[in-house]
Amino acid sequence: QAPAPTKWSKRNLSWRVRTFPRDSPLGRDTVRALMHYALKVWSDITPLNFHEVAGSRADIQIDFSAADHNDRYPFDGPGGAVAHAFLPGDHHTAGDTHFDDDEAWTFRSSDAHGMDLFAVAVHEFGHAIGLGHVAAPRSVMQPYYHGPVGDPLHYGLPYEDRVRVWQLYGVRESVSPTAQPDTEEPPLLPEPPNNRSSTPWRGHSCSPSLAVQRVMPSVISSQPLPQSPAAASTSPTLPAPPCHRHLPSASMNLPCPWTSSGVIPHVVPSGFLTVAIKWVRGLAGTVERGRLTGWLSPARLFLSPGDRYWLFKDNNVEEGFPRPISDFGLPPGGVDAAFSWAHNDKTYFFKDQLYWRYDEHTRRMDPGHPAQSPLWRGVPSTLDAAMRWSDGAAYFFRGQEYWKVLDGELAVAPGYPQSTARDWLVCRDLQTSPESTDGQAGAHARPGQTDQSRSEDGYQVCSCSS
Amino acid sequence: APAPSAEDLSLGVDWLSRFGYLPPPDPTTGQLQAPEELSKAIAAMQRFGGLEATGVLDQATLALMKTPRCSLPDLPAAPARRRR
Repeated sequence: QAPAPTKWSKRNLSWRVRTFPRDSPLGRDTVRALMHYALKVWSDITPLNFHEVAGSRADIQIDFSAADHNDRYPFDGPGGAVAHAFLPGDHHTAGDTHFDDDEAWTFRSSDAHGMDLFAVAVHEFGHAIGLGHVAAPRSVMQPYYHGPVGDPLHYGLPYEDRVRVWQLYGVRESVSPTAQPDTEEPPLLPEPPNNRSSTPWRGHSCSPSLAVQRVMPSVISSQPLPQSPAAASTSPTLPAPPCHRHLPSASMNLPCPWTSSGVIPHVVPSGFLTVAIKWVRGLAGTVERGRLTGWLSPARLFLSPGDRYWLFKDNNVEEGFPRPISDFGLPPGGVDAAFSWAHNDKTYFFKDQLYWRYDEHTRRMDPGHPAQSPLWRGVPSTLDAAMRWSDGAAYFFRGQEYWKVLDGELAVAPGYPQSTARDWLVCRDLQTSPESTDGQAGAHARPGQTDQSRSEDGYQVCSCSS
Repeated sequence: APAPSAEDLSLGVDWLSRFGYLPPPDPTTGQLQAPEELSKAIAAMQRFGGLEATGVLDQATLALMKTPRCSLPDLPAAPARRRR
């Protein structure tokens, strides 16, 4: 008596690698990338969307565990049982996927004794979305491990598996059931760890030209890359753009707003502003001032790297995006800055010396706009970025300086402008050349600030409390 | 074919129970699996694994049982028999 099929009732599923293999030649980025591609195998042909999350809550929790790890399926050392995943359902482990940490996990390896992580992951994620084992020899859901299945970037599911998953979830709109899955160029897999330099980019972290957006409960701060290919060529090499780490679904099936505009994001826990100071190999696009704009209306985040904008809800891109910014009555070419002012529930867009005011309730631009900037006395007429911070004040950025407007006020607070590098980036020596400036929390933080400086997963993080 | 050793038989029964081909042994009675049930389970496992379904625990079957694989059962877990 076959049990009723189990499947997810939702179509957007989050995932997270909770624990990584301990003694594996595969780096964390490689493991994450392989998980991404193994999930993409399924989402390419079904209406499922997978996005990586950083928090503790994820639909699909991925672990590398050994021996008995407190579920019904203890591992048994090398060989034997290599992985398992839990079918969808109401149980808290539904979708969770476990790999035996005692296996010699490999990727693109000629070692016949290793266990190809991508091949196993594709199989296990089949379980995680509701597929059981089948006897069909060509099916990826055949229970036995038969070695690597090929390049993750070009792998396509056997027809039998496609039919089975279509029976559960239907066909993705962009896919013809009789055709091969879409072969759009996917993002690059990270190089093997030994091909990387771990040298952090020591760019212009203390002479920033920022686009900033405070996202509840996180912050995105983006810093344009060096302006010329020459600057790029002298930069050390580092891993591929980590856009999907931060807003995962943005980069999985959609263009990543940051990488497409040559800007690198960094999202950190609540209360911190972090500047991405990573250089991405091969990405040498010119970034114009203010190309990345972010603004936040109630519960909705908009990001725009140019003429188009993306709408996010939580970490997901809403369906139907990107859309042209002309939706808001904005001119082609993008805007320099935008932010929502909680004082009147209006969203302000700035471009050159003009500003527009958008009404969140009527969803139209207010009459009489664009108008001449600035609206707030003391704020410069052109801006690089603007945002509302957790203290309720609005902050405006231009060049190396920022201006603060207290909540509800129409003029800049006394004592401004101040240095962005000193107050937001905690740069200890503003005159230091980029080569000698590491952007880390300095020794001269102001009273009340809590400095944190750490290098995590190849990233340099520079943060300060609000 | 030579009869499987006691060790192979034990391994086979354990494997077949683990992956859903045999109901788990009754811990209260320590009841062994009946030979017919065992043969049927082996045949089912052989069919699933692409082997000839002989129902005999031969070397090819044992080799398949030692092949790395997913931990989940191939068949939905059969309920343990209850005593009337």
